[in-house]
Amino acid sequence: AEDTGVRVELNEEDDGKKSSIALKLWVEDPKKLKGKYKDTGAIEFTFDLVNEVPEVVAQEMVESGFFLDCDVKIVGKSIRDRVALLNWKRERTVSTGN
Amino acid sequence: SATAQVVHSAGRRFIVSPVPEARLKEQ
Repeated sequence: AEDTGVRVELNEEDDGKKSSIALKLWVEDPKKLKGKYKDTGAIEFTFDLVNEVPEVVAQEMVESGFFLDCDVKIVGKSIRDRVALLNWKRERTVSTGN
Repeated sequence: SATAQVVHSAGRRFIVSPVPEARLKEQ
């Protein structure tokens, strides 16, 4: 995935079954953001892989004051990349019969 | 280490926690 300067990691073990998963997001490289970033630390949240859209969660983070509006796309993309990787791993696990 | 909770109007709960130093240095 592209290095967006925003890191998103799993915040729990993925059992491959739950649709809702805990994620943790933090800024590794503030220079890659367009807006001035206030260092708040890591943001922990849950994400529904089936029913939710990464960009909507990014918008909620903006509205909650973590990021500026100009960075909503980069935050959304970072979450989307992590979710895509997670879904890919799940599909691969299913297809290999594990 | 201190944590804080922010609840968005849509009902989502964000928990703010410190970034572990080791994780910052990864990659």
